[in-house]
Amino acid sequence: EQLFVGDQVLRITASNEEQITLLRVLGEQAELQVDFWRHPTSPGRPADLRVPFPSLQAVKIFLESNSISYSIMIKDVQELLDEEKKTMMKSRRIGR
Amino acid sequence: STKTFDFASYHTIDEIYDWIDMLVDGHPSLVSKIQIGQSYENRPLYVLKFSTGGSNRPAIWLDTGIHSREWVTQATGIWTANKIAEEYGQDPSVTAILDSMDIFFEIITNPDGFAFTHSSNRMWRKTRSINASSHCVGVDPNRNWDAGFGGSGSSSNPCSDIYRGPYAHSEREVKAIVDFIHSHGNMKSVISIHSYSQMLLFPYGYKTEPVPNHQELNELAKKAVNDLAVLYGTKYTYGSIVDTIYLADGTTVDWAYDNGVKYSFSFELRDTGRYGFLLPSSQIIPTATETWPALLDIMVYVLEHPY
Repeated sequence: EQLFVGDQVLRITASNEEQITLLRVLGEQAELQVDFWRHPTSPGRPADLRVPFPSLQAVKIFLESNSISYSIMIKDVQELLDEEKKTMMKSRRIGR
Repeated sequence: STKTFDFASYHTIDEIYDWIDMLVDGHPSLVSKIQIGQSYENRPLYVLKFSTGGSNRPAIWLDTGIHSREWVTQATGIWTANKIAEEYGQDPSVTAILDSMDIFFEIITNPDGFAFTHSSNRMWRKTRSINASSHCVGVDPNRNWDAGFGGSGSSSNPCSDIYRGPYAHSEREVKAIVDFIHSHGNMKSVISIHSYSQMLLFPYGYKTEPVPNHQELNELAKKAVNDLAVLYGTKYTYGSIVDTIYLADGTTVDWAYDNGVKYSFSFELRDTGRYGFLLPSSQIIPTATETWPALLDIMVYVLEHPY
């Protein structure tokens, strides 16, 4: 089972079309393995990007050096997944 | 019985298939289960049929889970299917709809992908078909339909999450619905439920030209999102796919519209801006209950506007 320890989801807001293009280029860097949960569409609209832990520094440097604003929507994806699994197990026990 | 089923929790594919059988057992004169085909990995593609009789009545198609990682959609599908069954004979709108129309509801539209999100990769979105020319697996089933297929709103790269597939309807999960809707021949509405980003969308996605009844769909969408917001204030945007988000070709609703289904919509359910696809299960019921009045608005409108 694939784990996502340390992966983060960044909520990115491009301020112009040039930054939208930069985000699309970022999404196509196969080695970064990033995953747009919400694709960049137009300036001002949030794009959500899951970034594997090993790529986090590179991606943040890229965003900051291009003055593309972002916030951290999910600090650790695996933590949420563990919580989700725990809740499912609990519900199954109650069900029985 | 379906009474003990925990609608406020996420479930595995087997638990959901078991529940489907329980729902049919609980409402034998209203609900039946049909199989419209098999997935790439040979899982059954089950569709719930809600019908009070008659043959080949005008009908409404609902689907959830075409993108497997969007778990809140399958969970909302279960709650909604149960609501339809429970409300027939109670709620005047549901009763009026089912006294004249049938409803077909595919809750697990991408079973292979859904099973994979439980077993191996929670983030999986596509089908699990093998791509001959690539080490990457799967096709985006919402880019595989024969509606603007192959345009710039999808990708030709098998490693992309919006990979369109080798040809239109290459995916068995898509072809099965195409064949079913074609053979039924009397589908009046297609509602495909996705998450997330709180939008109610209608055709087109593959071109900027508005559909002939754009104004009608826009008005109906406006009413639906207003009624959706009543419960918890969840704000949706609405409009055509291309105007509201981006160019997207090969989508379910565009294909339905181009094949004569005038009332085709796509929901993007809530995310509340914090969890994306990982919406906590505590938000399943609020999501399903706020969506219900919007779904009912569309279904009642379809009933009252025969064509």
